[in-house]
Amino acid sequence: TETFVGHQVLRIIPTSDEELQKVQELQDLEDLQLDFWLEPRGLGLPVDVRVPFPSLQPLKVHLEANGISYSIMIEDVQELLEQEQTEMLRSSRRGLPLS
Amino acid sequence: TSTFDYSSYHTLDEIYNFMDLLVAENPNLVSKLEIGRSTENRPLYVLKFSKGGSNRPAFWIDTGIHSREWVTQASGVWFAKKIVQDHENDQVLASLLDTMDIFLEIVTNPDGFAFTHTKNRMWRKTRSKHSGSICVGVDPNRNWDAGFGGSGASSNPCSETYHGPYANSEPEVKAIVDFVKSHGNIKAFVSIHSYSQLLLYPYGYTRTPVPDQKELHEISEKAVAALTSLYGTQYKYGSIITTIYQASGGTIDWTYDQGIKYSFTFELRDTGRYGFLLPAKQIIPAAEETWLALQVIMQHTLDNPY
Repeated sequence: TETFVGHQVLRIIPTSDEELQKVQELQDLEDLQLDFWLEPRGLGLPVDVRVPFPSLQPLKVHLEANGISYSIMIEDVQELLEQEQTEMLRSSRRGLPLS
Repeated sequence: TSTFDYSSYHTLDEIYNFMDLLVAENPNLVSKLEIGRSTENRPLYVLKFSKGGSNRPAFWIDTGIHSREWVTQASGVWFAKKIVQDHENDQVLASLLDTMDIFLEIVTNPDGFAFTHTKNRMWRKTRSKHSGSICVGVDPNRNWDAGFGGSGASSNPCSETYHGPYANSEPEVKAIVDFVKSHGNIKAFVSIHSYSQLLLYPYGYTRTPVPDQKELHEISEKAVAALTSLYGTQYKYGSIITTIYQASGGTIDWTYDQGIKYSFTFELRDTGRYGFLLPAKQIIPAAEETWLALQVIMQHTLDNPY
């Protein structure tokens, strides 16, 4: 099973055409393994991207070097997944097994 | 199904068991159709809610075409139970079922859904393999024969928005295409995604407004008002291309071009705080508010036969 320890979801809100262009170019950098949850759509519209841990630093450096601000929507994806799994297990213990 | 936990996420088997139980409990209202098989040969099940009669006009709802959007399959389960619970005492539902059938496909992408439970929670696409590429899967919302292959989809098999080698290459898509064509009397088609809190209508593949744009916009406005009235959840609405982006090969562009005028896509909760990892405690509120919007679309479909 794929784990997502250290993965973060960043939110970028492009405020200029140049920034939008830069963010769109990120989609072609396959080695960063970025997963766009919300793709670049237009100025002022949020772009949400899940960033694997190894790509976090390079991407943040790249964004800061281009003056593109971002916020962290999800600090650690794996943490949320584990909460979800725990909740599912608790629920399946509660409910009658539908057999 | 009264002990089923609607406020939790469930596996594919649990959802398929739920469907069998709902049918067994309501043999005069609910039946289960198998409209095809997925790439990995899983059955593609559609629940049919009908008070009888053959080939009546119908209302279609699908959830889970993008497998990681778990709140949508969970909402589909809740909708199924809601229809059974309210089909006699809810005026909109009762009058709709007097003359129309409802089709509900809860797990539209079972291979992807099973994969999100076993291997990769973030999986979005189908699990098809196409020669020449190490990457797996096609975006099932880019694989329809509506502007297929145009901009707004990727020709790169490793992309999350890969449109596939040709339109309807994905059995999960082809099964619905064949069903819609053979039924021939579907009057409304609602495909449910998450997240972003949007209600969208065609087109996504072109900037040309649909002929029924004014009517679809008015319906959207009323539907969003009903949705927001419950918990204050804010939605935007409009055509796909003006509200989010250009997307070619999309489901409701194809259904609209088939003559299904009332074609809509929902993007459910939330706006990004949790995204695809929406906490399970939000399943029921999300389903309840969406249901109010669906009822507006149902009522309009009923009041405006075509």
